[in-house]
Amino acid sequence: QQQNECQIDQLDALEPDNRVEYEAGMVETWDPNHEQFRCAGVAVARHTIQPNGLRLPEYSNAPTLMYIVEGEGMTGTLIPGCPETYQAPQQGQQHGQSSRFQDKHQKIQRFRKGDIIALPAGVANWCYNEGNSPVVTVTLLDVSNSQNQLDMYPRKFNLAGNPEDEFQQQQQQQSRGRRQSQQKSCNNIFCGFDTKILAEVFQVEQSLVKQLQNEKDNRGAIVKVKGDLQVIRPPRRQSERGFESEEESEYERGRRGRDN
Amino acid sequence: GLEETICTMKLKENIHDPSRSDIYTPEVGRITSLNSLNLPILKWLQLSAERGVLQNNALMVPHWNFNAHSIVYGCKGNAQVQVVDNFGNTVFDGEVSEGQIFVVPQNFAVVKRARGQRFEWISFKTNDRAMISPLAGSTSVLRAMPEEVLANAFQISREDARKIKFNNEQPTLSSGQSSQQMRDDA
Repeated sequence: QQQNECQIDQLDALEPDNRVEYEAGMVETWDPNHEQFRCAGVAVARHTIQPNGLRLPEYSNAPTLMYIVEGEGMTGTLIPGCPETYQAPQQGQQHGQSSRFQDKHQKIQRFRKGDIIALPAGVANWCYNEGNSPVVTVTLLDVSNSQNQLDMYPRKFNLAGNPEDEFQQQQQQQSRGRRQSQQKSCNNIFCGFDTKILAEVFQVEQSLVKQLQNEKDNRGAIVKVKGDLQVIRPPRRQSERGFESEEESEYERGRRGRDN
Repeated sequence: GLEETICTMKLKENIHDPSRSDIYTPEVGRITSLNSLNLPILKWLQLSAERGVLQNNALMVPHWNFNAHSIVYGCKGNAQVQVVDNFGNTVFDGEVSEGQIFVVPQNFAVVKRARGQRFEWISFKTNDRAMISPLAGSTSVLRAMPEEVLANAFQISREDARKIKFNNEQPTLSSGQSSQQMRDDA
């Protein structure tokens, strides 16, 4: 943090300065250059994810706390080096088929109103709204945290799709990279790599690599999933009886009561 | 006493010795990491190092350093290197030779590929427990996601999502040799 960042004469309650609409939701951001945020060394965003909306996987340069203001859904946090502990049953082997293509992935967690989700800097995450009402989250990025060794500006690294950086409008005057990015149509990190190298690395066709780079995708950072998102996860009922905390059990009991 | 702690603290460790490799694939390459787990003084310095060797046009898969900058010095041979920023811009795309240095900022994605027989490098990392997050291979971030998330994110079939997840089983180093699946359909 630079000197004189906190010489504030007056504090104000602030509304978001910027809104970006996507296929299945929107992202609103507060200007990270506002003196209040510069003083605190943070940036703030609000996401609204419509039912069946998927916020595409991304990571940022700062540790993040995300509060679920309303709604419910599921989220996956992708921690490098951790095993894929959610695995489909290996039915293929019984029928003489290879089990290699049974899906497996890292743990998925449900979230609901009132939850806080913590994410270290550089750890990717996705969210899906599986409820009937919008999911609204408020996200704080602690850009002054020691985990962030880049500058004090919030940066979002997209692993998929072709979304804008929602903080871009407030910061576009401040970096050459941003001016460059306005001239190009592809924003996820696969776009910057040579197609042939990616084809070698993934051992797939170049046409499939171009799908990863997704230059023609204009759905934005929150996309609509057709039908339900089919993933491997334990049933809600099983978890409520076996593994959840007392507080969670009460929540689940409440749900059960409504169901009955 | 100090003489029993700081004064006797281990200050030296060799990471050139191939037998110390943490990641090793014959004919492809090896990587040795030195961090505060195997040299505790690095916790004080909040620094770590990585020694790498790539052979025969092999690749170190695209990855990002999620808690450190990486300062890479070419020790031997040449490599093709690409570095990508948060906008998907290629901020470096060129050849790095012996004696040259380049910086990979935290969270920027990078891929290295040996040009010819061999590329050797030393990376200094600005965290005593520096960690990478690969974009491909058995420990990759894409593999950690459900197929359905990949299919919806990239607008591809579940079959293609499986290929992206499972075709490359190698963790960090890739041979870079063309497979039959790698047809250029352009």
